[in-house]
Amino acid sequence: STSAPSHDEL
Amino acid sequence: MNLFRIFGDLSHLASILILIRTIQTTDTIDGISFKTQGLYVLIFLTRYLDLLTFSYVSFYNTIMKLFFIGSSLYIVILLQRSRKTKPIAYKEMIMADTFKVQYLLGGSLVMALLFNYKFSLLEILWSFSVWLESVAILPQLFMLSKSGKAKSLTIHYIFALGLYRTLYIPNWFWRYWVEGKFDKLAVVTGIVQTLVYSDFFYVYYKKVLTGGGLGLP
Repeated sequence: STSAPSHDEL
Repeated sequence: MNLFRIFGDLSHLASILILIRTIQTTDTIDGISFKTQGLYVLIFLTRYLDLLTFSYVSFYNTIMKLFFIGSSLYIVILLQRSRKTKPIAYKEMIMADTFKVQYLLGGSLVMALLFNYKFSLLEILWSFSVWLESVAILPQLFMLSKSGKAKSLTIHYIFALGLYRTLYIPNWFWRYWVEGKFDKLAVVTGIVQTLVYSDFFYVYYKKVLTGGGLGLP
């Protein structure tokens, strides 16, 4: 899989 | 930002304000699980470590993160303060809080080590926090189902918290279709968490139907 998604949720 | 996400965040915010206001205005801590509140401190501290790195998302995002860390700490301080000011109520709260949180902590750690986006400290702790959040309300629900009675404001609190998680699910559908974004760990743990709350709604309806002592949310 690709790199970690940005954790833009709370 | 879509409406589900905004209203989800707002109900999360509301749940915390309800709890703080309840403790302060009624001057009571009866029915509140100290363990659940302690878990939230740990959740926010481990999830928002990215505040220390340069992964700035938005002003909104940063302010909310700081609010969640600060308010969860404040709640624990309020509860802890009652140890001196109301020793009997404090002792009762601790005695009723019998859920074994070490299983939740251990289980979340195992899940975080198995499922994460990258085997780095920040990503493992982020994953730990979402797994732990999915079950953090269990000590509170356990206390509620055991006592069979609860202050209506405790119910308001749990209801707003459950609503927040439920609203995040349509938010993820929205983000998947509109933005092409899909965070599988957030979605899986979010669904687990909503299922945990469905137990609360089950207990709630059962008590109401059998004429139990739960107040309306």
